[in-house]
Amino acid sequence: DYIVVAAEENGVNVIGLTRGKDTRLHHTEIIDKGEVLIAQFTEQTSAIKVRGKAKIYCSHGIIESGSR
Amino acid sequence: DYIVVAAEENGVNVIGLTRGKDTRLHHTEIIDKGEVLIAQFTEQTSAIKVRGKAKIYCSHGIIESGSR
Amino acid sequence: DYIVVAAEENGVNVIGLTRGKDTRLHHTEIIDKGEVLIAQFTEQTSAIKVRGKAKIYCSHGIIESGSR
Amino acid sequence: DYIVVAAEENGVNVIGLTRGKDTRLHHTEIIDKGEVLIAQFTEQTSAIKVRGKAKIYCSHGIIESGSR
Amino acid sequence: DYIVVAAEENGVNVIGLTRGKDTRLHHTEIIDKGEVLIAQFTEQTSAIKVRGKAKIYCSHGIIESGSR
Amino acid sequence: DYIVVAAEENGVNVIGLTRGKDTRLHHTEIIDKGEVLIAQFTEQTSAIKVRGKAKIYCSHGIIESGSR
Amino acid sequence: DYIVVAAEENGVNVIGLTRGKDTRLHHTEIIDKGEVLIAQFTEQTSAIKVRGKAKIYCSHGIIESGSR
Amino acid sequence: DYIVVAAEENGVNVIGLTRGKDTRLHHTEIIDKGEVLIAQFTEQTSAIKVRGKAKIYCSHGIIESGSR
Amino acid sequence: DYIVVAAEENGVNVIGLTRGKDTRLHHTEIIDKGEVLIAQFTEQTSAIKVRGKAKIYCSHGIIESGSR
Amino acid sequence: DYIVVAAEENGVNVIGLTRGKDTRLHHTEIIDKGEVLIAQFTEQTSAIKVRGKAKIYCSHGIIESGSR
Amino acid sequence: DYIVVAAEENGVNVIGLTRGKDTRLHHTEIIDKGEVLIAQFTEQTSAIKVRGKAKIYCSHGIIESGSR
Ligand SMILES: N[C@@H](Cc1c[nH]c2ccccc12)C(=O)O
Ligand SMILES: N[C@@H](Cc1c[nH]c2ccccc12)C(=O)O
Ligand SMILES: N[C@@H](Cc1c[nH]c2ccccc12)C(=O)O
Ligand SMILES: N[C@@H](Cc1c[nH]c2ccccc12)C(=O)O
Ligand SMILES: N[C@@H](Cc1c[nH]c2ccccc12)C(=O)O
Ligand SMILES: N[C@@H](Cc1c[nH]c2ccccc12)C(=O)O
Ligand SMILES: N[C@@H](Cc1c[nH]c2ccccc12)C(=O)O
Ligand SMILES: N[C@@H](Cc1c[nH]c2ccccc12)C(=O)O
Ligand SMILES: N[C@@H](Cc1c[nH]c2ccccc12)C(=O)O
Ligand SMILES: N[C@@H](Cc1c[nH]c2ccccc12)C(=O)O
Ligand SMILES: N[C@@H](Cc1c[nH]c2ccccc12)C(=O)O
Repeated sequence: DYIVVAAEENGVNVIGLTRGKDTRLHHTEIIDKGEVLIAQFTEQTSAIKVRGKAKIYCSHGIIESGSR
Repeated sequence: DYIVVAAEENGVNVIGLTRGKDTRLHHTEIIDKGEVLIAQFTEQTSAIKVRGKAKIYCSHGIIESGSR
Repeated sequence: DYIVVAAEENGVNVIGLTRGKDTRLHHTEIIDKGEVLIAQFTEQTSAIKVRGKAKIYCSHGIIESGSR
Repeated sequence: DYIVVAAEENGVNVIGLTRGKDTRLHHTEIIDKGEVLIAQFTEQTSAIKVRGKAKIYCSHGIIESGSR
Repeated sequence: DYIVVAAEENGVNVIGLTRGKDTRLHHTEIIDKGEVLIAQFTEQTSAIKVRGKAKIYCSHGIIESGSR
Repeated sequence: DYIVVAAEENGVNVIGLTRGKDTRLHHTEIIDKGEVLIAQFTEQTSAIKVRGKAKIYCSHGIIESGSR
Repeated sequence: DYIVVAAEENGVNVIGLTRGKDTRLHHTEIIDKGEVLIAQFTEQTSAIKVRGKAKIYCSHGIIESGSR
Repeated sequence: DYIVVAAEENGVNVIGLTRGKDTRLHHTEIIDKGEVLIAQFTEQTSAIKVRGKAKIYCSHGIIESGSR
Repeated sequence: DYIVVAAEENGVNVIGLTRGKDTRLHHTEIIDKGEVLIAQFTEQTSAIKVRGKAKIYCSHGIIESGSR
Repeated sequence: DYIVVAAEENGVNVIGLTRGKDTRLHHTEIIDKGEVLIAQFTEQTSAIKVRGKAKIYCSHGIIESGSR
Repeated sequence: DYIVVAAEENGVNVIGLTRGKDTRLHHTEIIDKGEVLIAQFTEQTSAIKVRGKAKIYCSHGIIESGSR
């Protein structure tokens, strides 16, 4: 399982949240307008948060995250 | 298995309920309007509750959670 | 396998029934109008009962549970 | 594998029959009009009988059980 | 794998035949008009016979068994 | 894997042929008009022969076996 | 994996060829007009030959074998 | 995985090539017009060659092999 | 799982991010206009970032990354 | 996984390239016009090259290789 | 998983990049106009680069790589 995040403005945050009893932020990947991040769910990452204007492509469809 | 929650107002709660004999809240992720959370079911999380106005994308369709 | 229950009135009961020789209620999650619960079948839960007005989304379609 | 039973009258019986050499009734869940039961096949349950007016949703379609 | 038998007359027989070298009847579940039986293939049951007027739902379609 | 045989005349033979080096008949299930047999391939049965007028439902379509 | 052979003339040969280094005939099942044989690939059988007029149903379509 | 070869002239060759470091012919099955061979890939056979006029049915479509 | 990146300008960066607790860049593959990179997710790579004008083909659709 | 090569001229080369650290040619099967080769990927073969005019059928479509 | 590269000019490079911590070129297969290479992802190869004018067929569609 992976998702695709295509940034539509600068400074879009793709935040990895930890798997396990504790849920905290383990990494924030910042992508600028036009950049694309393709990210899997992993042993470390069981939830992903997206902040900023972007298109998110996944098996459930295409979702637009709004501007901050 | 994962679900996508796209917040349509500030302060949307995405609540993880524990797997196992006991069902309690182990984490609440708060997302603001335009923010998107993609969350898996995990060893810790066997149920997820959403409070607040959001669109929920999953394999069974797109579901709108209402305003509180 | 998971189901989605979207409450259409206050006090909708999503009841987990135990897996195993004995079938009893191990947890009732109460959701209010507009709240959504996404719940898996698990080691503890092999049957789920829904009471109250809600929409239930699952792989076999969308089912409306009526008002009590 | 699970089925969904949506009761359309009071007192619908969803009966679990035992897996194994012996086939007997191990549990009857009674659901009233508007209530919905989602039940898996399990280590205990290899056959399910429905009595009373209900809609049954499963991978082979939607089946109506009649009134007693 | 499971099949669904919806009885359209009283006294429909759903007969489980044994798995293994020997093929004999290990259980007959009798269902009346409007009753529905959902039955899996199991360690005990590798063939199922239906006698009486019923609709049989399975992955290969919907089959009508006639009156005796 | 299973097939469904719906008899359209009396005395339809559904014959199980043995799995293994030797191919012989291990069981003949006789079904009368309107009766339906749902039979799996098993450790004992790797081929099935149908004699008599019936409809055979399987993953490759619906096949009519003729009258003897 | 299995195939279905529906004989359209008498004396149709369904021949099992052995799996392994050596390819020889281990069994010939003869079916008459209207008879149907449903045969799996097995530990013994890795190729099947059909002689005579028949319809062959398999996952790649419906194939007509001609008269001898 | 299996393929189906339906001969459209006499003397169609279905040739099994060996699996492993060495690629040589381990068996040639000759089928005449109207005969059909259904052959799996196996521990011995990792490539199959067809010579002569035939229709070849497989998961990638229906292919016609020409006359020699 | 793999993705395809087709560069539409010179100097498109396809960046592999490390799997595990630490998320850092382990390799940047630079592709020029017209060149295509097909890259899997691996033991080393659990996220991939694309900078520069390209078309990205994956199971969730075709995504255009913009010019820097 | 297998591919089908249907030669449309004489002397079409279907070349097996070795799996492993070293990539070299381990076998060339030559097929003439009208002949068809169905070849799997194997422990020995992780890449296949086709020279000469042929139609190649695979899960990604039908591809024409040109004349030398 | 495999991809198909059909060269549309001479000297198309299909480059295998190594799996593992280190990403370097382990093999370049050169194909001329009309030649086709079908290549898997393997223990050695976790990324493939194509240079030169070709059509690339894969599960995500058909991609044209441009002229150098
Ligand atoms: N640490 C949590 C993160 C998480 C995953 N899905 C969630 C849903 C709701 C809240 C938290 C989560 C877990 O692994 O389970
Ligand atoms: N602790 C419960 C949580 C749960 C999952 N699905 C449910 C359905 C109903 C009630 C509770 C639940 C379990 O793991 O099973
Ligand atoms: N304890 C039962 C619960 C159950 C599951 N499916 C059922 C169907 C009918 C009745 C009870 C059930 C079991 O695990 O099997
Ligand atoms: N005890 C039986 C119950 C059963 C399942 N499928 C059936 C079909 C017919 C009759 C009985 C059954 C078994 O596990 O096999
Ligand atoms: N005892 C038999 C029952 C059976 C299954 N499929 C059949 C088909 C034909 C005749 C008998 C059977 C077996 O397990 O194999
Ligand atoms: N005993 C044979 C039965 C069989 C299965 N498929 C066949 C096809 C042709 C002839 C015989 C068979 C076997 O297990 O293989
Ligand atoms: N004995 C051969 C039979 C066979 C299967 N597929 C074939 C294709 C061609 C020729 C022979 C065969 C084997 O198991 O492999
Ligand atoms: N002996 C070879 C046969 C083969 C399979 N696919 C091929 C493709 C090309 C050439 C030879 C082959 C192998 O097992 O790998
Ligand atoms: N090192 C991280 C990389 C990663 C994968 N998916 C992510 C999503 C968000 C942030 C980081 C990541 C991991 O393996 O999990
Ligand atoms: N020996 C190489 C062959 C190969 C497979 N796919 C490739 C792609 C490109 C170049 C070479 C290859 C390997 O097993 O990996
Ligand atoms: N050595 C790398 C090669 C690679 C695969 N996918 C990638 C994506 C981006 C950069 C490098 C790669 C690995 O096995 O992971």
